[in-house]
Amino acid sequence: MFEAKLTEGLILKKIVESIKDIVTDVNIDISPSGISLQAMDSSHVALVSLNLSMDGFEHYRADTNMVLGVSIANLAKVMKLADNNDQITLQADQEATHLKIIFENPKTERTTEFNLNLITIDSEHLAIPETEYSSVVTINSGEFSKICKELFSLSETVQITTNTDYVQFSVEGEVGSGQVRLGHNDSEKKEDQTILEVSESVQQQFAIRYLNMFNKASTLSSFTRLCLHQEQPLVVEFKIDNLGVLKYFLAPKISD
Amino acid sequence: LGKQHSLCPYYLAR
Repeated sequence: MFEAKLTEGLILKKIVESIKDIVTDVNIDISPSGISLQAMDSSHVALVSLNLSMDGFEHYRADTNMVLGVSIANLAKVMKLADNNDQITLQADQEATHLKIIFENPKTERTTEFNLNLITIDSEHLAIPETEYSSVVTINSGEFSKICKELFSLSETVQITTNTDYVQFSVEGEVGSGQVRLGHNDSEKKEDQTILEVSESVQQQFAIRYLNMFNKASTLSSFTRLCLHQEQPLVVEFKIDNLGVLKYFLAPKISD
Repeated sequence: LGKQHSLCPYYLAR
């Protein structure tokens, strides 16, 4: 038996919106301590990893580990039934064939229920090693979103360069070339801060199209954390207050 | 422009 109730259902709605363009069918892992999922996109270029702790739920019960195979596209359609102020409850029996999703609005007394059919997914076994990232950049999520969006109109690829003084996003295209450079800024106004933790400088190229997809999660978190290592994929991380973390992994583009 | 790499060599368990 699994049951989890989230008071701020909007968070779950936003999470589904933030991953639905990247992954289609996903195995959701339910454990007594929380909910997690990990899945690659069909081109194997990007990976989504979500971890939600039971502590963030108003009520959480999972007697055993369970795997729920879900079509994210269909889950997104069901989530449209939820009002932004709804509480959301997820329920599944042992050996479940469907996931029951309940939306409740205590103010308006409206309740919506949907039984989403589960599917069997042959998922790849992913193993993400613990990695020490040599550059970690914490940046306002809205600002990072805007930088990626505007640079995409100028080029398909961005080169991210880090060093102890700044992080630089540079593009080169038919229009011309240029860069946005952000220095370390620990100003009192928290939302303006850009925090650089660089032990080794990194220079890598990435497809901006994917960064734009990841940035749909910017409404979940005030800050985006970029974790870089010269020999590793980029990690774009959004902390969800009191609940968990949504991470995206992106393979670099390699010059020949 | 660089060539797009895949995540498989990094993360796919064999």
